[in-house]
Amino acid sequence: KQRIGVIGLGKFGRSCAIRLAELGFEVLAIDEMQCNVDSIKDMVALAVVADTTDFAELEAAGITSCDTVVLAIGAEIDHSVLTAAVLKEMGIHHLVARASSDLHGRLLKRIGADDVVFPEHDMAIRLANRLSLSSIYDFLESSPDYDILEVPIPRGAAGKTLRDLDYRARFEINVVGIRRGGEVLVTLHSDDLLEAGDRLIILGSVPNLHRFAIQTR
Amino acid sequence: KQRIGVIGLGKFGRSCAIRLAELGFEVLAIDEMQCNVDSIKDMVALAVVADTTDFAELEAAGITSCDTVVLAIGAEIDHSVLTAAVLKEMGIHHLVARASSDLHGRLLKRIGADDVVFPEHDMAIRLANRLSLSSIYDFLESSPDYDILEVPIPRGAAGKTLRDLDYRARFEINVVGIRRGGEVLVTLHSDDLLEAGDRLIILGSVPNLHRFAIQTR
Ligand SMILES: Nc1ncnc2c1ncn2[C@@H]1O[C@H](COP(=O)(O)OP(=O)(O)OP(=O)(O)O)[C@@H](O)[C@H]1O
Ligand SMILES: Nc1ncnc2c1ncn2[C@@H]1O[C@H](COP(=O)(O)OP(=O)(O)OP(=O)(O)O)[C@@H](O)[C@H]1O
Repeated sequence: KQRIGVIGLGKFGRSCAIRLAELGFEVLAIDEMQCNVDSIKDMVALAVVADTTDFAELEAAGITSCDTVVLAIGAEIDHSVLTAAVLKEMGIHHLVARASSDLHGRLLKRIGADDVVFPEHDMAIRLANRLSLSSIYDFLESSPDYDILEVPIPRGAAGKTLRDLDYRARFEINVVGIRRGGEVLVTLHSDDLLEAGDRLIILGSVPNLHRFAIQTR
Repeated sequence: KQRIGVIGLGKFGRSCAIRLAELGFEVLAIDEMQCNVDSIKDMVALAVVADTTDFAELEAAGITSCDTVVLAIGAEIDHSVLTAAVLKEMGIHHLVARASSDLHGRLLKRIGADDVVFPEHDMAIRLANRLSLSSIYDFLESSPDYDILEVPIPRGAAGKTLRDLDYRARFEINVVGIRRGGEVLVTLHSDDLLEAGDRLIILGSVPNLHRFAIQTR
């Protein structure tokens, strides 16, 4: 059972610790405030009070037995950066840190964080993408002659750019998104390279969509 | 061009407003602090200073021309909830609101928010899911006899539960995730119903994966 440390039990850290425990990790949750530790201790393997900017306290908490640590101190950038430095000094293998600003993120990267997350920024982007896609769907609901399709990229399209493929000119269809891995990408630049396994989300009149499907098989 | 309002230009609101503008929306960005309005006004259609808890000020800002409003006031729950009430009173069609706690979210729902987002909570869950999947992949890297596959759900599996299908007993494989829409779901309960279009992410020994693929075609 893999051991994972979560430092900082604000909204982000607490949700992360609880979810990791649900997924089967052995979670060591640390915060300097007793109340935050008390309110999580029944949901994780071990919850400890410690000031994580202090090497001795952090070591005593048992963090060195974790190969991955999620550092979730957001508001107090100095505490976050100092804790990151201590963790790297201890040789923690994989450090994921949450940043509360671009500068904060750059400091964490410089100190050696392997992965930096920006929860508010990332969720804001996702929401904007979702609103954009649903406004496209709304338009389609009111236009029976138009439809939206998701199709695997045509044979030979991997490694080419949207500009090369020029579907808009050839078929009068609009590529509104690409599903790649678990994501739907909606800001498409004409120089973006398509990848094997991509799926195109295309919008157009029904006859043109058919023509595209048939001619690119 | 669809008009969308974003109220509150903290990390979440600002990122959202900028991204919506990139996606082609006509964005009206509002905040009570001049500095937040100034630092965004070159990136959105219109940026206005207003106290959004005040009906008259909010109306003067032009919010009623927006059919969708993103309410991104997080820390000041009273301002957020009051603004939500004013927006519903004005008849805003679609209100998406960011909440900073469970209680905040329930209040917003009660007031009539159509959609409530919890950026820190949601990103924390995503991070935990990602760490879980990558620990599965790490295990696989060190076990050449095991592999992980993503396959469309077998014929006839839609509408059934994992318990009904019982792949673990029949094929000794483990369903570690389901890709549905743009998401990879990793907490799987035996009573979850599979849906048409789902893809299973399965883990097992190579011979058993082959047996599964062949026998469920
Ligand atoms: N030196 C430290 N040692 C241990 N824990 C700390 C230290 N400094 C801050 N923390 C803890 O980090 C937690 C997260 O702090 P923060 O204030 O960033 O949360 P937040 O800004 O509300 O972020 P979130 O968006 O996750 O809610 C707090 O519970 C705080 O007690
Ligand atoms: N009554 C109000 N009218 C207009 N704007 C307001 C009002 N109250 C708060 N705001 C604005 O809402 C913005 C977002 O506030 P908040 O403090 O929640 O950001 P935050 O907690 O940093 O959230 P984020 O996680 O988005 O950064 C602030 O820029 C603030 O000026």
